[in-house]
Order: sequence, then structure tokens, then C-alpha cells
Amino acid sequence: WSAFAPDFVEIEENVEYHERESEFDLKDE
Amino acid sequence: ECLLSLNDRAQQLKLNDDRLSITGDKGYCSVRSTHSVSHGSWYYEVTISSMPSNSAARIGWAQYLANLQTPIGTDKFGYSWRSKKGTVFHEAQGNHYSDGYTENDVLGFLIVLPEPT
Amino acid sequence: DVEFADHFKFSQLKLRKKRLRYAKSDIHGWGLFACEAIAAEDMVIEYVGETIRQTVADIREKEYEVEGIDSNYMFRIDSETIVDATKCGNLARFINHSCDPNCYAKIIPVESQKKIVIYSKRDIRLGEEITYDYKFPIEEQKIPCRCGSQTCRGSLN
Repeated sequence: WSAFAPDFVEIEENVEYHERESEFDLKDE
Repeated sequence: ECLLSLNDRAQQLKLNDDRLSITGDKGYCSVRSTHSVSHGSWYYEVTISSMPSNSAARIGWAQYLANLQTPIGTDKFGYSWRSKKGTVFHEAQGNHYSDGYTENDVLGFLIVLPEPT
Repeated sequence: DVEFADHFKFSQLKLRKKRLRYAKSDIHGWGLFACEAIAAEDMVIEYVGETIRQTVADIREKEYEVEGIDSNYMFRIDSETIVDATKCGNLARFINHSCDPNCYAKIIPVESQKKIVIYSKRDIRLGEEITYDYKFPIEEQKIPCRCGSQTCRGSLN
């Protein structure tokens, strides 16, 4: 896998992504 | 009486019958109130009655075209004040405004719109 | 009972996951190949990744473009939810598009979730590349299709 995306993680089942409070911010403060 | 709007909200949010509280579990999105303003100066107050430790809020003003599938202040149609770090947001840009707010704080939101010509 | 049946059905399907491997593909970079013969209408693999909302997918698409990462590893489940296999997923992310595919994707509800399952359309020989019709959204900027099939549409989008 490292050939494709260095931080790629192989998983067996779908993982629900939990959004961060700053998910949609371009610049925090 | 100013309530949370039945329709002007991200549809996945669940509005309680009293229309004073709303819950969601699918990420950050928004609901607007039943009353809008179009000109002149308007002000409303919010009392933070409870704020669990890992929760966060963004409250403010948003025009009709604001994207309700994101927090207010993510696009150019909205302005919000965040509980965490007291940051104010517009077009997803955060600027320091105050310390963070939490339970028992009373917040004021003023908007000044031009009088119609 | 329905839930149990769904779950039972899906756990059966899981058992029938096929032996596959990724390798260089003539269609596009890397592809997914069958390490055993697969009969028609059999389950091949589940397309697995991170389930995200449309709004988050829109932002990630832009971020991936900036990072220069291919953003074709997103698979729509329904109007609100997308499976993103860009940074975490399984071998299914290597499945290439073909205009004359040997597989098709089906969304099946299991308990409160929906899953993307890849089924074979016809018998698949040992060593054959697994493909399905991605149905990319039509765009101005055309990406040439190199599936090499008789009925190739010429472009992916």
C-alpha cells in the first residue's frame, strides 16, 4: 500500500467518519 | 414568539415538538429561526443553559442562501460566534473576538442592515 | 427478522469474498485481478472506506486535488453518504472502470448501514481483471477511457 498513499490504512469494514468541530474552517483563528 | 424553523434547517436534524431544541448526529450543520429581518438594526440574546464538555456551538446571523449543511460562517452568507475560543467566523475564516463562552453566559447578536432607499 | 436475515445474508456474503490481488493493469495503473475462477452473479468483494457526508466529500475532493491525490476513490451510497477509500479502504479501491465490465456494484442495506457490494455479471476466469461501470458524472474535461472493450465509450466522464 505504501506505494500509493503513504498514510493509507487498510480496513475490513466501513468506518464512519466523525467530523471535527473545525471541519469546514479554512483558517482557525 | 421566535422558534426554531420547521423547514429552514438541515433536513437530517431532528426538531423537538417544542421547536426550541434540535438534535443531530450526522456532523455539523445548521438551523435558522422562524423570524428573519430585512432592514434596520436588530438584536437577539442567547442564554447558554447547558454545554456538555465535548460539545461546541456556532451562533449568529445568516442570509437565506447560507449553506445549512455546514456551520454558519462557513460561506459568505453567514457570520457566527463560536463557543470554543470565542472565535468569529465568516467565509470559513476565523478571527479572534473573545474568550470562549459556556454555560450561563448570555450572548448578544446585533445586525445593522441599511434602511431601504 | 428482516434485520437478522439481512445480517445473516451479509455475513454469508462476507464468507464468499474471493481471493484477489492487485497488479499492473493495461486499463489504468493498478488493477484488481481474480486469483480464482468466479461464477456469474457471485459476490466478489465489498467496496470499503470511510463513510462521509456529501459536504465533507466536496471539501475532500478539493483537498485531494491540491495534494495531487487521485480523487476517484469515492463511491456514492445515497444522496447524503459517500464511501471515501482514498486514505483508508480495501482492495476494491483498485477496481478499474470498463465500458464492458465483468462486474456490477449493488448497494445492500445491512442493519442501519448500507454497503456497496461488487457482484460478478458473468463467469470470470482465473487471472482476469475485475472491472465495473463506474458511471462517472458527465464533465467538460474528458478523461480518456482505456478499457479496450468493443463498446468503449472513449471517455470515462
